[in-house]
Amino acid sequence: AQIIIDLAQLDRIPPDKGGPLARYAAAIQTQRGDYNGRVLSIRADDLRTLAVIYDQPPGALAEELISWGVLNPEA
Amino acid sequence: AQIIIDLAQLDRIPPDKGGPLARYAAAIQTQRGDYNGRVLSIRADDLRTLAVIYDQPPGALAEELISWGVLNPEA
Ligand SMILES: Nc1nc2c(ncn2[C@@H]2O[C@@H]3COP(=O)(O)O[C@H]4[C@@H](O)[C@H](n5cnc6c(=O)[nH]c(N)nc65)O[C@@H]4COP(=O)(O)O[C@H]3[C@H]2O)c(=O)[nH]1
Ligand SMILES: Nc1nc2c(ncn2[C@@H]2O[C@@H]3COP(=O)(O)O[C@H]4[C@@H](O)[C@H](n5cnc6c(=O)[nH]c(N)nc65)O[C@@H]4COP(=O)(O)O[C@H]3[C@H]2O)c(=O)[nH]1
Ligand SMILES: Nc1nc2c(ncn2[C@@H]2O[C@@H]3COP(=O)(O)O[C@H]4[C@@H](O)[C@H](n5cnc6c(=O)[nH]c(N)nc65)O[C@@H]4COP(=O)(O)O[C@H]3[C@H]2O)c(=O)[nH]1
Ligand SMILES: Nc1nc2c(ncn2[C@@H]2O[C@@H]3COP(=O)(O)O[C@H]4[C@@H](O)[C@H](n5cnc6c(=O)[nH]c(N)nc65)O[C@@H]4COP(=O)(O)O[C@H]3[C@H]2O)c(=O)[nH]1
Repeated sequence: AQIIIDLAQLDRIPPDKGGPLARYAAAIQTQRGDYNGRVLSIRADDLRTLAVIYDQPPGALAEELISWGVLNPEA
Repeated sequence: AQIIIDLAQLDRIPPDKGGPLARYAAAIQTQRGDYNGRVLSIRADDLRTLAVIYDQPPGALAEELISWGVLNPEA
């Protein structure tokens, strides 16, 4: 189950909700030099890290990101 | 310092020496579905794993791979 972030959709989420994920994705893009994607695949570990950042259980965060259209439903 | 494996050069290393690295690289290529490269970049952690497989200190293994032309000298 791969974690694929839809960057175009993330751009449309209000910053008070999508901000932490947007900053995290931007940091990874910079570390890689990956500016080609409309998507960004990240590691399974990253979902746990993001769950700490969002102060939610990983499963609940995944549900929320799916409801925003930012994360693929199979994640 | 990125770990970039030259797959074309690796093909030319005798299997008794290059075999373990070739199998490891093939496993990563399969997990990714990455068949486009003549190079394969792997994680810093992977050098430590390979060092266990080759039963050498990571620095010594890196030196050997560089001497085969398989690993970039900056690694
Ligand atoms: N397709 C694929 N390639 C992989 C994978 N893991 C490693 N690589 C390749 O190996 C290079 C070095 O990985 P690193 O030492 O972990 O060093 C990485 C890592 O520390 C960090 N990074 C990049 N992407 C992610 C990510 O999605 N999550 C996290 N937590 N860190 C990342 O940035 C560094 C540089 O990244 P890159 O320039 O992309 O350079 C990466 C990439 O070319 C993988 O699962 N799939
Ligand atoms: N730029 C970018 N594109 C993404 C990302 N996630 C998904 N994609 C797109 O979706 C396909 C699958 O990506 P993947 O699972 O990372 O699987 C990739 C990846 O594992 C590997 N790969 C391709 N190019 C590179 C590269 O420049 N560096 C590294 N480290 N791996 C690569 O080969 C597989 C197949 O690649 P493609 O046929 O090109 O097809 C890729 C690419 O078109 C992302 O985070 N960034
Ligand atoms: N030890 C090791 N394992 C590897 C390597 N490449 C791939 N894998 C394993 O294969 C899984 C799928 O890789 P992917 O299709 O490239 O799909 C990857 C890739 O699209 C992206 N990704 C993760 N780390 C990096 C990175 O450092 N650089 C780049 N460019 N993409 C990354 O996130 C996706 C999911 O990553 P994971 O959940 O970690 O899941 C990864 C990881 O378990 C490698 O060089 N070394
Ligand atoms: N997860 C994922 N990440 C992607 C994908 N395509 C590109 N990237 C990310 O975007 C960076 C630049 O890719 P590039 O311009 O295609 O240019 C790449 C590519 O042409 C080549 N390259 C280096 N290592 C690999 C590798 O392991 N596999 C492949 N297929 N190409 C590689 O060298 C350049 C630098 O590679 P990286 O350091 O890996 O850095 C890559 C990688 O972090 C993708 O499909 N999935």
